[in-house]
Amino acid sequence: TVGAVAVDSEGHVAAATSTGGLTGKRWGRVGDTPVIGAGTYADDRACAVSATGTGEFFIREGVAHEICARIRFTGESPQTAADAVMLETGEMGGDGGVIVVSPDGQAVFSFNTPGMYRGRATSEGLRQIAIYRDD
Amino acid sequence: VRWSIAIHGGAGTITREAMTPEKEAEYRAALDRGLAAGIAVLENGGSSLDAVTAVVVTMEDDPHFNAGRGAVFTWDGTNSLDAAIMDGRTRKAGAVAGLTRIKNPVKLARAVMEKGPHVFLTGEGAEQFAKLHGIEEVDPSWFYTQERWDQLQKLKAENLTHRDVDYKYG
Repeated sequence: TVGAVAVDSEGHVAAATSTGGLTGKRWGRVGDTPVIGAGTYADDRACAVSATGTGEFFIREGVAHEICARIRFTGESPQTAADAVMLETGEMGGDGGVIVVSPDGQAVFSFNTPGMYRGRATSEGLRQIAIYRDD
Repeated sequence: VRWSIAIHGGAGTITREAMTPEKEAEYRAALDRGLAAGIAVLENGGSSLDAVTAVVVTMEDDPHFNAGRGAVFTWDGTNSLDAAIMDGRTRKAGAVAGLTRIKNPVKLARAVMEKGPHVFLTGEGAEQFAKLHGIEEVDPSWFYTQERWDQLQKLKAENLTHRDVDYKYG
């Protein structure tokens, strides 16, 4: 699975995700990637999210929308909201990760696996590529 | 911060022990190419929607990732691709699933969002919509990589699950 989230110079956020799914999948199985609110979500009032993980769990939790809803209704930071939702998803048995940006320019990762292929950049000069948890 | 962007290429059991220095360098370079595609859009005053599209197209075309070219194989030995996109400004969204011959599924998801009345299209109908709107098709062999094919053969021969052959999502 690949994904991207961004906020532009006008403060608008967007999210996109694309996947081949699981090796050996059958019966027309579809995961969370194309399910709006599970693997992909964007709302200028909160954040944009793209997810990668055990799709069935991310669908049940409504991971991407849940993160945006926490930010919008409780005022949590993107990192706090993403960590909380990934913790809850993990407690159900789901694993994977999310990337999140907010309209004020925060760009964060949260994942409960040993690694996640990831990167981020900002207009302030940050440019980071990482793979392992301790990168 | 005037703009910012984050990208991912999958998560899972990705450890230093399982990675050679050469392979790690390849993945870091592939991620950097994806990130650069988005930065180029945002630095020039482009929209977040165009930036995330540029990133995902770049990564779909890169065989290192499980999307587009390099996608994993289904039980039947085909590739079945899914994608979605959402615009936070309008909360418009487009999603597609079960594609077999669309080169860049994210482009079709965006066409669904921008050019049709629906949010989520699947399978043959989605590919008919793609044809109607000039979205590029390829022969399914475009998506083939030997590594992904071998993973399917191993899974079937040894009665394994996807976790055993590629514990990386999603």
